[in-house]
Amino acid sequence: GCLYKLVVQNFKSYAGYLEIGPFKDFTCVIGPNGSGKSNLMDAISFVVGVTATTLRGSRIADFRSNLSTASASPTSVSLFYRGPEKGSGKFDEIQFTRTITSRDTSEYKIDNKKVDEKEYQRRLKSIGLLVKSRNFLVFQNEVEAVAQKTPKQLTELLERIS
Amino acid sequence: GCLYKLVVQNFKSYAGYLEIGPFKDFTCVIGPNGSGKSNLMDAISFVVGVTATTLRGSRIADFRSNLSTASASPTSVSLFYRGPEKGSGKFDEIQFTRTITSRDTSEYKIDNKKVDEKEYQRRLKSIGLLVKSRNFLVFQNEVEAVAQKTPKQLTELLERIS
Amino acid sequence: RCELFNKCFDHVKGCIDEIYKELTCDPTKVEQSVGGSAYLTLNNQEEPYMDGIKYDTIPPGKRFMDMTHLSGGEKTVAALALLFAINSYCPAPFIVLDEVDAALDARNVAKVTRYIQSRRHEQQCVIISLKERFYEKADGLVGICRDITGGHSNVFTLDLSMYEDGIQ
Amino acid sequence: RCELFNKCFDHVKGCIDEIYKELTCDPTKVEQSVGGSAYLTLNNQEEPYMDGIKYDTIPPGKRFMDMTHLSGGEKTVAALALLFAINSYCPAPFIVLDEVDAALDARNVAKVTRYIQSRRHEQQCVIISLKERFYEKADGLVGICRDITGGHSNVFTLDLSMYEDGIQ
Ligand SMILES: Nc1ncnc2c1ncn2[C@@H]1O[C@H](COP(=O)(O)OP(=O)(O)OP(=O)(O)O)[C@@H](O)[C@H]1O
Ligand SMILES: Nc1ncnc2c1ncn2[C@@H]1O[C@H](COP(=O)(O)OP(=O)(O)OP(=O)(O)O)[C@@H](O)[C@H]1O
Ligand SMILES: [Mg+2]
Ligand SMILES: [Mg+2]
Repeated sequence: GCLYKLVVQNFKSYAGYLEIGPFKDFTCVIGPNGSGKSNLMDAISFVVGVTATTLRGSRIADFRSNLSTASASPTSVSLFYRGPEKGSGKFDEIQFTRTITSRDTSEYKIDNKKVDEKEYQRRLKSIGLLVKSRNFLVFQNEVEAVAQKTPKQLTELLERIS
Repeated sequence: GCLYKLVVQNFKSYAGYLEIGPFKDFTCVIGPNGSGKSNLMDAISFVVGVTATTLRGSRIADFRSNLSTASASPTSVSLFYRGPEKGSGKFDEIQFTRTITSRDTSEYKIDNKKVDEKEYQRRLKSIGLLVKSRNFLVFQNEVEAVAQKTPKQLTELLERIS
Repeated sequence: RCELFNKCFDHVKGCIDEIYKELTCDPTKVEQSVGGSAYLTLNNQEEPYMDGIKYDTIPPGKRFMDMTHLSGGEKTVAALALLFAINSYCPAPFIVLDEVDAALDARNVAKVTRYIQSRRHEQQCVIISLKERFYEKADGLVGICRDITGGHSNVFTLDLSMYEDGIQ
Repeated sequence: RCELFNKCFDHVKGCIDEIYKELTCDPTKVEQSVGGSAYLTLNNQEEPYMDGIKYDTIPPGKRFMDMTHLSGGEKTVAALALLFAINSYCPAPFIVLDEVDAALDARNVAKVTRYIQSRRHEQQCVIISLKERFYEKADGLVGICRDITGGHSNVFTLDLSMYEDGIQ
């Protein structure tokens, strides 16, 4: 399967409603310093359930766009996942959505139906996204640290994956 | 004043005797990954008296070149400092030399005369090289950390300089 | 628990060297045609998850040195090899990397992009990069720029596979 | 002790904004012709060295955000401004920087090299860089490569000021 497209609404520097995609097998995100590239990675991390403290923020409210061009809708990100091709161009498609409520909590939906966080995480795991291990996300300036982990940290990393 | 030239002997990837320079007002050090650029910065840091733990090593012995092309001479670095021009092309020149002895201790020389560490540091300070504050050396991957220092760390930094 | 751990460890240990060789070999240079080598070793054989795991790499043509003495670029390549080896154990559908090429010189950028191109159909890659030599090898681009008046991010997408000859 | 600290703090606070403006302004773009702004503020006015100092920067054309929310490139430029401001208080004869341009895009590389060129006669700069756009602006180059047979570093020097028109 793959990440097919994203829909981002009032998330950090992404004001208003934006559809981003489709993503190819090897997609590069480019743009000048401060344009919003890492914010896009934060959006992907947010929708798969990564906690706020990992994403340069301390509270969930930090993800709400503070721009004047932001719209009144709540901050939310949707990830459209496409399963492996089933023959004759047919795919399974799942839409994962995470929204910030007015009380600064998170609301989770799968194909537009509300679910609790446990169910959301279970379904992500079923397609191979183990959010706890985060082995599929490498944030800015973190790559060298992967090779310099202490022996204990490496064991912990493999423990989380297994 | 300025850094005029360096003489490096059996220091890390610099095997044998090497003279490097002269250095211009704005000099760039270039070369492929793993060629020895950061090792050259380590040589400059070593000769001005920075301790081993800051320089990717844990012991002083780590600076001895392990290459088969290294010569039998001890590991040493000399920094040739040139003072401001005194008129008609005359300069003060001072040669600072730090050598690793056979017992893994450091030997310091100024213009080829042995001095103790205190005198060496005093003389460096007299030309503006405050090694304790290290405000003139930024090691690889450290630049962003300068802007993210906590308020307490910033106070300490300014305290060391003043 | 111990069984699961061993299974994971054995898998990663088994493939790390091959992945590192693929990432570091340079077919155009005789002395690097094979690439470097990479090892994972357990500090405590009996109860592996009680103790640590040591990771070592030797860049092509060099002697063994502790990981701390390697250069910035050499550490980045070692880290990417470990990352891909771990990912091959339980592959996520996609991977997102943010400027992992920052410390790489032109030759290593070429090696890493070649490796990513070779595995992109098994695991989708989304990579943020500032280097032309890196992103010109992608299938598609997502370009982001800041709107002058509103300050928000504008997004454009470009399908590079249409320009197969052009960019390459 | 307090007096010395205050003298240093007042100096750095006094020049940080000007240096940051010089590093971030872009004379070719109207909306950035002035550059951003930078501040140092004391948490405790009476006894400054007892408490902390807060450093904030606002990139050109943006609103105020805490330093943690800035991008990698924006943080690098903020760090360089602080470094040069501190250095102007008790200048060392030279400064050595190791790949500080890693997170910078082409436009910021141009701004930083322009700034370094303008102050190079006051303080000598030795800078390690992998980017052509950066090192082509230098007065001289020290090239390092690894010897194929011996494995050691070979060094070449090149005086660029002879090629004034060529490279620039
Ligand atoms: N909640 C928010 N609302 C609006 N804008 C925000 C918010 N949080 C961060 N930003 C803006 O996002 C910018 C940083 O974007 P980002 O980190 O994605 O840049 P980048 O493209 O990754 O740049 P670089 O190449 O330097 O890493 C900041 O300058 C800040 O102004
Ligand atoms: N004591 C030593 N003796 C010989 N060689 C050494 C020694 N210590 C380190 N090295 C070698 O130096 C190399 C690292 O050099 P250095 O860190 O200067 O590279 P660099 O040019 O900065 O590369 P990058 O661009 O990736 O940062 C290592 O690969 C290692 O083989
Ligand atoms: Mg970024
Ligand atoms: Mg280096």
